[in-house]
Amino acid sequence: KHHVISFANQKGGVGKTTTCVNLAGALSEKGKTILLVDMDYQGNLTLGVGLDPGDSRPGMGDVLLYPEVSFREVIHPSVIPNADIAPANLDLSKVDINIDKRPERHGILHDKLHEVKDNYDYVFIDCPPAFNLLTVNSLSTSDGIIIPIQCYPYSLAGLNTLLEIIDDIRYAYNFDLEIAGIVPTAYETNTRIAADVLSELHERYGGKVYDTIIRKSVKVAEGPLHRKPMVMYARSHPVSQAYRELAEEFLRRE
Amino acid sequence: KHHVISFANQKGGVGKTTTCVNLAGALSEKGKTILLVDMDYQGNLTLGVGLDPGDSRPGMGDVLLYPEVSFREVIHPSVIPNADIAPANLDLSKVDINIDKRPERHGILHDKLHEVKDNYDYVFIDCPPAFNLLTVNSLSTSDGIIIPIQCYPYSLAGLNTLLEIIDDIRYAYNFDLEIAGIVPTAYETNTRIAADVLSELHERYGGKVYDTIIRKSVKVAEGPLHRKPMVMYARSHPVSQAYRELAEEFLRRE
Ligand SMILES: Nc1ncnc2c1ncn2[C@@H]1O[C@H](COP(=O)(O)OP(=O)(O)OP(=O)(O)O)[C@@H](O)[C@H]1O
Ligand SMILES: Nc1ncnc2c1ncn2[C@@H]1O[C@H](COP(=O)(O)OP(=O)(O)OP(=O)(O)O)[C@@H](O)[C@H]1O
Ligand SMILES: [Mg+2]
Ligand SMILES: [Mg+2]
Repeated sequence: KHHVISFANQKGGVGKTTTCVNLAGALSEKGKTILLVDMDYQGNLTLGVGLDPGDSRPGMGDVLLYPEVSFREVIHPSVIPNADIAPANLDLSKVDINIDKRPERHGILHDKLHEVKDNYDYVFIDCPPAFNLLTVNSLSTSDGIIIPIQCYPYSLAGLNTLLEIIDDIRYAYNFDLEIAGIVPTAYETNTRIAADVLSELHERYGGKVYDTIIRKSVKVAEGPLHRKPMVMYARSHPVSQAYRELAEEFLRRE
Repeated sequence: KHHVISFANQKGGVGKTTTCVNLAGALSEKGKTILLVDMDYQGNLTLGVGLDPGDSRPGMGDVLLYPEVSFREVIHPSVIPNADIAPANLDLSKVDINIDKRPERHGILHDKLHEVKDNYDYVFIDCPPAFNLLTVNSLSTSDGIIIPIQCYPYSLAGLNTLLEIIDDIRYAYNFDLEIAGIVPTAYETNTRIAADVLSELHERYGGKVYDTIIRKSVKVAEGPLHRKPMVMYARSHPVSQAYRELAEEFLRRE
């Protein structure tokens, strides 16, 4: 059902990268092949799977800026078995300014990804925290969007805005675009605020919210130190188990 | 020493808005007058001091896009005594694309702010999580920058990048630009990761790191529900007290 999936939320620090890398890790355990695409010049996904965005020449910036660079040229194996990565590099920060003069600027990623995407079960695109051309390119080529959300008061208003933008992109560029699911992340059990936001989330977007909740745990935050997904550095931790359950739930919906 | 202060960090969700509103609240208690400037179209600062970015016509977007709109036209009292706000509105999201063709585009905020800034003890500018024209405008008119940082592994690499960009802006546009201070936010006491990152922070940037640490507390996250700073909705809470200590430390360095 969904083949190309964006991890999107314009709010910063809500768990886009963490959900992307850890869901990929859990799906890889189940034998799925995944292409990871890092669209954030901060390169957190790239770092999180064992590569260095500074060393990445060429990287995703080049793919989007220069017609002659093919997608294939930027793909590397990651530390995750069965998962490759198209790493970010700093040139991504120039993309917004540079490509906004070209007419089909929202479709550049789509055209280039076409060449390689059928080699993988899933393509996971990690978006930056902004509604910029990078995010628009990602959403324009996606079938499904996974939206990580933290259960804090600001989050619901932001989600509403995100869903409106997704509708705009669907009507303008991409009728296949759907919400694959909404993931509550870094969930703080036993806090009233989190419980209230979670129940309102279910009330408004019920069918879309995954039953699996990713709880707050310092073990998750170690990801960038280990530079691999949790299922690879903390195999039996409850949150690794939660990511495996999220992977099951994700597959059931497919 | 520092009169115009940007709250900046390109990483999302690290506490720029929360530090801005709560430090303003604590300084207002001490009788300081503050102009709050919301440069993030998501309008979290605007919401956090009792206004609605959706209703803000004109707002900061108009100030930056249209030469005929004066800064004075967008200023409103906020819920904080002694603090006014220049609210964000959605047009800020158009700013990057629109004003990047004009030659002096990095200095538009500086030119317009000039008209009103001497009416206040401090001008606090809340930046979006990006190195876009909005952040460049903010940094180009600031004397000091307060950098909130969360003690997670990704944060130090991000801080390094931020400091390089700040140097570029200093040499290109604004020799007065300095780091006023670095604030550890949402600090998770008793976790090894946080303690390690904090000590490395002190090792690398010792003199700049404030002694005051803002600990993680669900009471802080209630800010957007109350739509006022913590010192106004949780007067005797330990974190409100921490913000008062941060205000003292901020003033001592001035
Ligand atoms: N379940 C969790 N428990 C504890 N920490 C978490 C959890 N999920 C994410 N984090 C931490 O929160 C921080 C932000 O997460 P992450 O970088 O994935 O967010 P993001 O949405 O990709 O941010 P950005 O908008 O900057 O790209 C990271 O330091 C990460 O390790
Ligand atoms: N000390 C704290 N304890 C608990 N929660 C906190 C603390 N500081 C901030 N938060 C919460 O973390 C979230 C992110 O904070 P905030 O919005 O201030 O970050 P930001 O850097 O302004 O984000 P953005 O990059 O999106 O503008 C908010 O929900 C806020 O309430
Ligand atoms: Mg990320
Ligand atoms: Mg903010």
